[in-house]
Amino acid sequence: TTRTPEFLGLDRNIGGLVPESDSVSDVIVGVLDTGGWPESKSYDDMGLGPVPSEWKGECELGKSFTAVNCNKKLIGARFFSSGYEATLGPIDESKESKSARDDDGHGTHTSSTAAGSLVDGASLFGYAEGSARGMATSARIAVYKVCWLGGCFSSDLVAAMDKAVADGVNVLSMSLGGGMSEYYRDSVAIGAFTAMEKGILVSCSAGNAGPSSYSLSNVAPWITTVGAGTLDRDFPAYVSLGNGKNFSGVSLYSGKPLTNSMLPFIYAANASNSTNGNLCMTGTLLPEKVAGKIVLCDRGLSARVQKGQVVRDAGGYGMVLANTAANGEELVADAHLLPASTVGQKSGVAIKEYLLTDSNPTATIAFEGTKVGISPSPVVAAFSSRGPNSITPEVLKPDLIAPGVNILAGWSGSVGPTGLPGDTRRVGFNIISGTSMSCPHVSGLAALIKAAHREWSPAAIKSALMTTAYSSYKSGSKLQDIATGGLATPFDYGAGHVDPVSALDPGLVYDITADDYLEFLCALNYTAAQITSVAKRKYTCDASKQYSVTYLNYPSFAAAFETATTTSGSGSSGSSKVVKYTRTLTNVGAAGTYKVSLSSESQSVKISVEPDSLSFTQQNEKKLYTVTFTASSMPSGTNSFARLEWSDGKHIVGSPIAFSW
Amino acid sequence: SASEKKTYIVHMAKSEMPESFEEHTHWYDSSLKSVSDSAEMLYTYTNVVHGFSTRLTPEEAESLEGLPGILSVLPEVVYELH
Repeated sequence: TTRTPEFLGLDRNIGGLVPESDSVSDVIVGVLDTGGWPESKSYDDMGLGPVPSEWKGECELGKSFTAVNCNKKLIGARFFSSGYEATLGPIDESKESKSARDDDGHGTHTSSTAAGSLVDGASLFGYAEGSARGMATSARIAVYKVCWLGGCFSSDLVAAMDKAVADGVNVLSMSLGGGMSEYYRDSVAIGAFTAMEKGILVSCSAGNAGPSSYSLSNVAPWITTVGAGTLDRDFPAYVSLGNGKNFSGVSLYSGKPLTNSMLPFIYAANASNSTNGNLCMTGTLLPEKVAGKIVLCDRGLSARVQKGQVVRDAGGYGMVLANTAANGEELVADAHLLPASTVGQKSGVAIKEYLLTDSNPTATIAFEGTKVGISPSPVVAAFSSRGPNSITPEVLKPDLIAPGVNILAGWSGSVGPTGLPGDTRRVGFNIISGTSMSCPHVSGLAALIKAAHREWSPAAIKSALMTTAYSSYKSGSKLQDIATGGLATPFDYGAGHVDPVSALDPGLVYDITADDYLEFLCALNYTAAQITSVAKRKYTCDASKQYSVTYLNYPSFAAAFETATTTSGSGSSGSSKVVKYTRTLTNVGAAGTYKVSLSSESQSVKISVEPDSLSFTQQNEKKLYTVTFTASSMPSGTNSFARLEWSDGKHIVGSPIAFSW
Repeated sequence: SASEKKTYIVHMAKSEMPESFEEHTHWYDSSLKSVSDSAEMLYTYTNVVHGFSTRLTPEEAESLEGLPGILSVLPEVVYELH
């Protein structure tokens, strides 16, 4: 990727915390996706030493893919299609390669984001130009192709995870999801449990179903769930109207520009006989009304780039794509096939008013290239899936956010940047958006931490990423949500935006063992069979032992007062409800004394921490503290947020707190 | 009928394998054959899942679920890229 290393502070390497490439090159990132395009410059292995001796992976022979396509960067490439073919029939090899070769681009993008090599002069048609690199530039990549034209089938996914664990990956990156189900029925959660138990950090995308609440996927507590935020980079494309007004939008269009003169402008709804003509769906625009004009289309139902193709095929000269309430002011840029600009909802409303009231509306679009330094940034992407966690509300998800909007990374040579069949352009890098893009950022950063701290468990690495994430801008104001234009909450960003340099030296971590997670499953009242499905070993919950989901040593807090019951862990007192959490902090830094501080936006919850100071004299020393939330009665559905921080003056170990009634 | 068959992931309790089997894969195969003569394994899983995936009719899946050592028989889920 370009820009994200700078945006994340990796280029500055303050304090020399970023590990040397030699140690990073021992870390292997497994990416379950659409495979890889082996000719991508992001897989160049120059400067890399021999493949780690423990590696058991392979480059499997398949269509247009042999062992020679692998090298010291791309060290593994497998494909899994038996489940897919069993349901949908044999793979049509004229449309997709029955091999690890990436015919889609998504897998090359995600794997190069996580661990791609340094490529100077990368860009998409000159947009986002710079030196592209993965987060863990020297780490090795193993691609496991599990996603095909018809989707990613769980039987293939489990087979790939099974193999990746046996091959010896250190980090598993999965930018995919499939609904919400209990952990014992969720293949990704089940597979991730064993991976975690073997020391592999599993990073998954949170989903693109935002800004709706309860829209998260991959919420098992042993998974790192990653939402998406913006960078400080934009690709402005201004829409100028005949009435002299200008509106700011974005575009990655590269081709013959529109003439400077104003062109006739029409709303798609008025150029169609279809009831949803405003959406510019295939076959709905009337060429006689569209030809030679710029067309305004509303977002929804079909792919953004497909709408541009529909306008072009109907003879349109350009397109203005207007966000709806679902997207708000979020501006996702696309490499449209015709001159086009995406504008926010407010601009869309204003432009439509002009279109509907002016007797002779005209417009033109001016493309301004790449702009950096956009403020504020990051802001939470509107599409990024949001909490609360629908499976276990007591575990706050997503865990954190990372860059996922307009991300440049490697691309497949067999498909154009829009992914449309009619797009004959071929590019080495593409700019796309999604939590698919934020997930591999965290996967690569986890690989960096793994390289710096080989002995750390996946939970410790996740804790480091979460407790050092930031939820305020340097000005002190809280992170914003582009969906609302207002302040975001931990249900949107979890612990906050990833800050990798701080994560390399977190001071303290909240560690969790596999057995801790099993006790968590006991607290969920899972049956022995359900626990065995997840754990792959016999584990009996102790009938005499008290279990609570609040006992899980998670780096964040989600107190659900409506479920608070009278136990030793939580209880009721008159009209107020009390929830207690005991947490264990492990010192991974120097000796020091940490003091607690609390901030809360609500007067309805009293928070107390005991003790309020923790002294550590040596590494790996563990200390316990108890935090008590005493909440007064609030209407059901009320949410409120707070933050708990431990600091020794050098490190800040922060935890978000979400209260819900 | 074959057209009614769907893919299932079958989770097995490896610790409950009868002593008469030397290899867990033989046990998996025997369990599968006891509910379907024609069904074949798509994958045998050994690390992140103990079990296998196969194509079964809903009736066969239900029968399999009732056998000793079977933890669950979960229908295939199609995931999508984010």
